[in-house]
Amino acid sequence: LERIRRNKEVALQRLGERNV
Amino acid sequence: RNNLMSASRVPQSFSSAGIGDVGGYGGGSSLPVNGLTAHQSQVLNLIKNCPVPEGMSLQELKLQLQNMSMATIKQAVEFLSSEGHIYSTVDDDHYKSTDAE
Repeated sequence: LERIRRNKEVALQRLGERNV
Repeated sequence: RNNLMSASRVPQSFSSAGIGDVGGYGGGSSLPVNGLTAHQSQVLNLIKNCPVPEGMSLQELKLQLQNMSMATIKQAVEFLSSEGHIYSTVDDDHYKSTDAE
């Protein structure tokens, strides 16, 4: 479950970089 | 005279074929929409709409996208996760969308 949370954070970060 | 006739026919058939090609773009399945191909956005939509908390499995995607091969689905999933639209959950076969909308 910890891994899932980290995956989500990484994904959100990537998405944020895309949108900037 | 025969040569003239056939010569004048060629450009006509060429131009009508060209128009037909342009007009038929509604059926195109690989036209990119907002940077995603039709396949990629289909996969993203399915994952977005999945109510299961652990996300959607590749098997489920395959069931819902029977016109798409597993390789195509995997490619789309890989692309979407590299872009940050989705992320893997319990294992590499289950994906969830990051967009909370």
